[in-house]
Amino acid sequence: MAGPPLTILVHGGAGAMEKGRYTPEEEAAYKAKLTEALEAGYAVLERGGSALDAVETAIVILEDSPLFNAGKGAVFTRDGRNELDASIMDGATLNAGAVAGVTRVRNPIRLARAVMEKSAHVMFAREGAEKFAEEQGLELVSPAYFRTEARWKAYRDALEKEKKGKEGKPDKGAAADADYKYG
Amino acid sequence: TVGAVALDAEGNLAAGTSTGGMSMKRYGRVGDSPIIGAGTFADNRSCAVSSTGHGEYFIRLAIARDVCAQVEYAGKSVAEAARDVIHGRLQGLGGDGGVIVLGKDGGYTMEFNSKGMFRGVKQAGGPAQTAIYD
Repeated sequence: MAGPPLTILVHGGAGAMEKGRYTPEEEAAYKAKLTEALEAGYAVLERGGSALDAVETAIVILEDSPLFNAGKGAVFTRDGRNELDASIMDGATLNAGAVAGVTRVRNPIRLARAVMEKSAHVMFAREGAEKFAEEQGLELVSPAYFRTEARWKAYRDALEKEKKGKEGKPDKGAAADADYKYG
Repeated sequence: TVGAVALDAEGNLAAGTSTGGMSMKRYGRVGDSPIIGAGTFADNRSCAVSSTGHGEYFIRLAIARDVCAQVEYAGKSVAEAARDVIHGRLQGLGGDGGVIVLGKDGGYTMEFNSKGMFRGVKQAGGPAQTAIYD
């Protein structure tokens, strides 16, 4: 008797993306990357791999893409840094792992999984999380790896908008990052 | 933010979420993505959830856990539970965002109350499908 169908879903964030905001080429690029993540994750399932492996595989592809606010292409903090968070959970065991505020781990989802599987804890943060990543042999990168020009411009625009607002001259025309409000 | 949920041949569910967080966030701000039960949750008895949105609201409402609890305790479908949580509880508090949810039987939903959500699904026997807008 057949079991439930092999299935994978992905998302790349929610926000104020209205129709017309993206060119047809940009829409195609987003959809192509989502499809790549779906196909890669599904291939893991088809080979008999675990749901955990499928989730990690799909998310790594999205983290490595500059299109999304995760990994490369992450938005900037007010201090001009990229700080990354991630978590993963295994429905079979209720084991879970999470990391917060890392700046040098190329794929935070892999670190979250390492926390789940190779520590007695659920969440590591900041320097401690990065030390654990080092100990686990995960790939570390320069913080500059995560920067993209589009995100940097959005950050600079937001700073400028804030500065003008403080001077009592709110700049209504300043470009705001579409992800300003969203995770 | 990006995320994924999956159901394998053994009937096991998993969920994951990864993010750069909120743009212009202040020192030490942590959103819902690394908070188990807020941004991410998976339980073979109910469903797997990955979230995206205004994290502070997802933390206060334990969004991901709430969806699975409604499925487990109240016997709702994943679509019913996600609709209640996103369009009822989250919207009622003034928050916005969305979830992807996958049930233990393969039922799934992608629910959001923002203007769009980058999303996609591939299920046995069907092609990969993606969408951006409502």
